[in-house]
Amino acid sequence: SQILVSDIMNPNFYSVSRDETLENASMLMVKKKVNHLPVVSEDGKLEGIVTSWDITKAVACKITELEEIITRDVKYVYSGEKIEAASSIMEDYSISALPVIDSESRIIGMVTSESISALIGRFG
Amino acid sequence: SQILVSDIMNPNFYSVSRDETLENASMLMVKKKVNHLPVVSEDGKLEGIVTSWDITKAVACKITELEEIITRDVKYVYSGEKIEAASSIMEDYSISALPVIDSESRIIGMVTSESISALIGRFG
Ligand SMILES: C[S@@+](CC[C@H](N)C(=O)[O-])C[C@H]1O[C@@H](n2cnc3c(N)ncnc32)[C@H](O)[C@@H]1O
Ligand SMILES: C[S@@+](CC[C@H](N)C(=O)[O-])C[C@H]1O[C@@H](n2cnc3c(N)ncnc32)[C@H](O)[C@@H]1O
Repeated sequence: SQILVSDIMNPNFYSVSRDETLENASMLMVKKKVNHLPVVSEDGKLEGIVTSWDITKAVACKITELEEIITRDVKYVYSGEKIEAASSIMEDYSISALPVIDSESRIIGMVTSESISALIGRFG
Repeated sequence: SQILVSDIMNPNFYSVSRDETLENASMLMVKKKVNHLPVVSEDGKLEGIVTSWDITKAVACKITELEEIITRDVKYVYSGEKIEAASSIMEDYSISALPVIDSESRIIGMVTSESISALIGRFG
């Protein structure tokens, strides 16, 4: 297809800093009905990601610090890539969201397997 | 497309009963690396669903009982439906998984937006 990541990414995303509490990260996911929060530095650079699966791991393992469940090695895509590239990365790593970054490594949106799946429902 | 839910559903799914503990449900999601657990009765009938987002809500709201976070009104599909039907339902309700049931309302698998998204990566 000719659809680009920039065509389906969500530019309204929510992020946390790495010194956020586990409770506040959870409250943000619930309030905004999202499963994925990129972890960003003060100047907007991508430092990691934390998901509702990670929060579930914290419950299972009685972990109380967000820092302990943040995934540091974040997979991401550039906005100009095709959606096939995003879909393949998510399949390869069994993940369901990718931060979208610009040429200066700043996050400009999030792309999810939910948004790619929704394309099938509309165009078949 | 001519792809049916039965072509992409995962027949190896994990479920919980409604009297399971929050910790055990969390441990199952972590151990099996899944985000969704159908809640089933002793005779295999679908009673609800609980996800890692619901566990996150429990953390945010300091809820300790699984029963309090189970979604009872479960959206599902039949195995003979096309994947477009599954994709549309998930988009309409902002959900990322659907139990697949047979003609006797028994669960035979799970279909996720991850598995539909992965099709794009392979066939474009
Ligand atoms: C491997 S997945 C397994 C469960 C399920 N498939 C899912 O998507 O949540 C869960 C882990 O992936 C990590 N993860 C999610 N998105 C990621 C991304 N873009 N880059 C790296 N890791 C990511 C999470 O932090 C979490 O620890
Ligand atoms: C509305 S979604 C919002 C967050 C995100 N879009 C996601 O898919 O997790 C979260 C809620 O959907 C519910 N849910 C997940 N799968 C469902 C299904 N097949 N039928 C009904 N509710 C479901 C969960 O129990 C949870 O309370």
